[in-house]
Amino acid sequence: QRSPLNDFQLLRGTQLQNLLHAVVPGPWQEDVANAEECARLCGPLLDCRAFHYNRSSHGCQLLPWTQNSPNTQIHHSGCCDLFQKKDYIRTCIMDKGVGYRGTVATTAGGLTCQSWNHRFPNDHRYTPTLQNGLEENFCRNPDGDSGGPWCYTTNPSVRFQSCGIKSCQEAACVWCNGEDYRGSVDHTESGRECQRWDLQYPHQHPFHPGKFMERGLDDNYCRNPDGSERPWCYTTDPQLEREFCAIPSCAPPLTKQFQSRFISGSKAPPDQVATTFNCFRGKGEGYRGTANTTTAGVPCQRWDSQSPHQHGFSPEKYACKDLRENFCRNPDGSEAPWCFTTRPGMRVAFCYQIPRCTDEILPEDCYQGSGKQYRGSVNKTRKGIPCQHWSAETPHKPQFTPASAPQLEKNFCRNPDGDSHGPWCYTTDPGTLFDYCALKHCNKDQLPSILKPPVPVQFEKCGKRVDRMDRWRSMMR
Amino acid sequence: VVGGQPGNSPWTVSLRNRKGEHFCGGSLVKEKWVLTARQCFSSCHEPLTGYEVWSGTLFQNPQPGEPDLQRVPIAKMVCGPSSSQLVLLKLARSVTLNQRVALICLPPERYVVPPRTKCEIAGWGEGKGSSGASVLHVASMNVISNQECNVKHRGRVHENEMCTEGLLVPTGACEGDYGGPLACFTHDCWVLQGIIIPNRVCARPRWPAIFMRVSVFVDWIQKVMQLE
Repeated sequence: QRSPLNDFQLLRGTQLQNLLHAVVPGPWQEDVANAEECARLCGPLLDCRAFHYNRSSHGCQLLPWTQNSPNTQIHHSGCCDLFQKKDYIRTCIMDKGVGYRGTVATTAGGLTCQSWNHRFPNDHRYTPTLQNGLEENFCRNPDGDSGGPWCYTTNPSVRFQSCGIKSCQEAACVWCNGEDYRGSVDHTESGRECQRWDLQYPHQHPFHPGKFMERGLDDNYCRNPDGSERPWCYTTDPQLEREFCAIPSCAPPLTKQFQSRFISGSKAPPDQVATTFNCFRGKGEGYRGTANTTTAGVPCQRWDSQSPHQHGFSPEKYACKDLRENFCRNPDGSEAPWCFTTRPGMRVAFCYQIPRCTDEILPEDCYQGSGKQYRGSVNKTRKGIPCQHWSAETPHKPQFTPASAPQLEKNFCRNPDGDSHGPWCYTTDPGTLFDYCALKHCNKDQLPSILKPPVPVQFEKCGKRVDRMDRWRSMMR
Repeated sequence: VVGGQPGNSPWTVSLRNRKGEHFCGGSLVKEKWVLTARQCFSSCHEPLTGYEVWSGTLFQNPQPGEPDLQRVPIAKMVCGPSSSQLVLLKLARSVTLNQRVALICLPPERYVVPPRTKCEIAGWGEGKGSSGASVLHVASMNVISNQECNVKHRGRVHENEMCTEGLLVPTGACEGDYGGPLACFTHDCWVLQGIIIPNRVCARPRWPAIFMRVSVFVDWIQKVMQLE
């Protein structure tokens, strides 16, 4: 059940243009069922190296070039996706690299390759054709040499030399559990081809690339989006849902002694999130504190124990995650630090009692009351975002302007609507309309009660429900 | 919910992560707005692509194609005032109100719920063996004054928080219920008076439970919904 798209690398929202007017791409074929049909058309054609797929019109345009071809330019497109054959795009080789169609033209020893259609300085019997892919002076492997792609060199004393292009397996290694792996291996350790992450067959799965943007779920490459032990993929074999990929580790094999140091967090691999101890940032992957109960106070199970809950998060397999004792950790990208609990009926629980590290900057001034009279010059939000000028119209169109309220000077924090939570401002961040300012209350301890005694109130369209539970009960049964 | 029963709470929604797993509760305060706890989210600014709000079902894992289920992506998150521990979630589109999905009223600004008012919490969270988490559970609680609450909690309960009575039989919110509502029946309507926040202990016998007091932040909620 492999998809013909497996041979292509996708660039979403992209079009590829050839700047030479003399060459024209193929015509648009409308009403193609989907991108797979387009791939089926392009795949076997030797002069088709890529195609555009128009998502709205379901159009398909076959292209004889890729982004690595001369005089081409990629640009953003609202409607089109660009699919390019992997053999032309990948910078590493699969197997012996017979299918390699990249543009490396230098040997491992640094010599410039001779053009395949030249017979000088080295004479040879190869004639470039579409079949053998011998193009310009690019490294190729037309004879299936075990050393991978090679070329005749322009040095008369060195007839030919291997180009030393690494296999995709060797080209990128994995740190820790390989969450950052962005290499091009697309087969599992048993040799099965991976299923594309953007397809739901043969296996349905929750890892839609659009939802997990930062996980790099490109094409059908091995990845680790769920904090597994190693990069993996769904396979194109309907009988086997998912399998690990054999990608070497960047770290040398750990000795027992080194392992214990490593586990205790002394070595930080690249790109690891910042370590915290008394609070956690983001999802808490960097939390290394000693909280060891769930939010509700249930003691955590030790990570090196399989009782009462069996699990795969053994400290040895997750050396970078510091799974020490029974401390709350987040080894799998969950919402917050968590643990297996010691209660048999409750497998896992979050440790939300660990406070989040503040992302607020230190207050720069203070205000009285609700801050309606504040006339200071603080012009930053509590997160440190600069305020938008009250007279400006972008990035946000203000409801309060200096015309209606003269105290709205420059981009200073003010409280034109008497907000009980203090002075605020529109922010210069297009994603944050307004926010409270980097200010504190001048005498918070002496504030009168903010609460009012109960008063009669009326509600109209909310808070009503049908309390007849018959249908629900039958459903639940 | 510990000590609860399967029940109906049409304003209680389930927050789902990118894998579709329930991780917190929330309350529908407008067709496009859900109020929940800040602690449920990693950042005020991180994109929420793939996160959804599920409403209209009693089941934690509804069957595919359940007709009443409404799944709406979260478009944006707005963090509340620093002392609030609250966030408002803007939905990518409005939910459709019906018998299974309803809005809950917001209280008047700074309204204090009178002690002994009947309230209830709802959620799909842990039941400590007293209930399964597979269907929505609801538990009744009675409000007590902050003064009374502070006797047990030694003055640590602030004005922007409120409490419910600690019963001998453990009753209250637990893992997975955070962000959900404390709804109180006031003037013939259910009003969102409190938000369940992560607490050190779930449903500890005789210990009052603490909630964020929504009425203190109603002006912020109205302002966000109006300006955004």
